[in-house]
Amino acid sequence: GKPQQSITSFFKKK
Amino acid sequence: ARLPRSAVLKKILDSVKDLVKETNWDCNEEGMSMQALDTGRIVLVEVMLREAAFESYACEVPMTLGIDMEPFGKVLRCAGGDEKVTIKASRNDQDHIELVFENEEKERMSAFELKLMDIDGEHMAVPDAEWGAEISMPSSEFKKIVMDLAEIGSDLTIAVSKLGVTFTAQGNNCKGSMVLQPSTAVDKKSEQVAISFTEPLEMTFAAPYMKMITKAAALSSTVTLSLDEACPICVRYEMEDNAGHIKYYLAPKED
Repeated sequence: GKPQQSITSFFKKK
Repeated sequence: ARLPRSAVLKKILDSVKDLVKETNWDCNEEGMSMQALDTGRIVLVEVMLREAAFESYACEVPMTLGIDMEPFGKVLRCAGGDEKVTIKASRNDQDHIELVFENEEKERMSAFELKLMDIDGEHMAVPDAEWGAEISMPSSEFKKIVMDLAEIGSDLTIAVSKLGVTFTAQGNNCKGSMVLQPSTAVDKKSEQVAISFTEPLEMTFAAPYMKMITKAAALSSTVTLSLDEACPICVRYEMEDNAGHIKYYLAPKED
């Protein structure tokens, strides 16, 4: 399968 | 905070406990909310229980309640689904909360204490997105599609085009796809499939995670999937009567 991306690659910490 | 039925809390717990073991609940005058990442940082889950969800609600000072889901689940299992739940948090003693369950006839009342945790929570900023595609459908139908296709393969591809929305899974020995087209003949809004998009798009997500996300079907008869190229999908369940919502952001799989 394709590699899994992480949420933190899209959303930054507040 | 008093909820007319404990079932709402039970369903919320069921909808998040596979992903999140402990989380901070932020309480303020608008209601109770939480946001948490799963340990793998693949799913961000947000829950909002608005004041409207409660029979009575008062929060004089904003408070953060660090809740461990496992003992919380044990306590909630002691409540009948149709029993009222009162959650009490004291600003003078922030070491624990009290939960009181009462049945309708008040023949039985049970009280529990739940120790609070000091959780080093991190809040993620979710940018306002212009979604490339939005699909709304019955949550039970979405759940069935995901559960079925997750048996076929671990990658679940969602494609939106003028053909409709296509869910595809490919395993070692088999491949399957299901196509949904916008429904026109169904009267009830909760049974309708609605699809809107600007450009056709296709994205792949981990089926086991998508399966966990369908647990929230118990909270709402409809679900909205919002997709945009190279962004996490947003899977949103709105509760009835403006009571609140649960949203999941699942990061895509990509080459």
